[in-house]
Amino acid sequence: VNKQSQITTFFTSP
Amino acid sequence: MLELRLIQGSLLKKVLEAIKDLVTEANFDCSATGFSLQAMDSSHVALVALLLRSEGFDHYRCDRNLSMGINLNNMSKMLRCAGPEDIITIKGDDGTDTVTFMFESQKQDKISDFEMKLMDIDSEHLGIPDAEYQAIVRMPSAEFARICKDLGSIGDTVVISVTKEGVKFFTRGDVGSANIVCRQNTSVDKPEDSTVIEMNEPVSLTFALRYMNSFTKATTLSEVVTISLSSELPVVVEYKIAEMGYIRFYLAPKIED
Repeated sequence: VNKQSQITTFFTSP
Repeated sequence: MLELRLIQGSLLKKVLEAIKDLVTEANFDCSATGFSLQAMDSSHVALVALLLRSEGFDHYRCDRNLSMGINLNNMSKMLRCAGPEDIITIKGDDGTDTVTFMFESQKQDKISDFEMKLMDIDSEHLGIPDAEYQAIVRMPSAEFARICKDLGSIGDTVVISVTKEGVKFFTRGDVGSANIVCRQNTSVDKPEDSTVIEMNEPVSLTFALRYMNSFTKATTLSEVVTISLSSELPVVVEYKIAEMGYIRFYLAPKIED
């Protein structure tokens, strides 16, 4: 089963 | 003081139509560089980054950096009142809580001012790292839109795989499965009709089709779409906006649980 990841996992606040 | 005059006002109308269903509220940032926006959808699965460079405007005055919190649905309602050939000027002032959209007909015989209320939006600005992508696919935007629409009628997710054979779009649903392969094709007179695949290494990623189909609302902005893929990163779906800039959609992949 594939789980939806989030953008915030890859890009973070500087 | 902010005054941005865009001869091709239809570009701004198209930009709003492309993003208003994905993002409901966002801060538009105005600086010497240009008019930009970065926002995530409410589930933080997709991110949109827009840039309209200052050089692309007929007149661009931005005395100091300004951030305008805007309900995109309301902005879209106002921009829909501009004619397709109208020149659009965005006007704002420090310390006011409104922005004005001025529409001028090409013959200058009709001038409309629409004043819209701004809002306070707490949004975090994410750092998007520069990346080397494993594969970059350039293809006609209408073709990509067609594929996403067709696959969306079969399944919920699309597996995008790039190999030296081409780019493959695969979905599976209750009724069955679908597999579409686009091969590199540069032997056409019109470069915008080409499919060009730059591959450093094969890559295969799974994405929600609902978001992909939302991104394709930007198809009217550009004849070509660029899809950049890396296994460790969100996909980037980019539409260039004439000589002005771009709209980039980032979508986080589905990963094995």
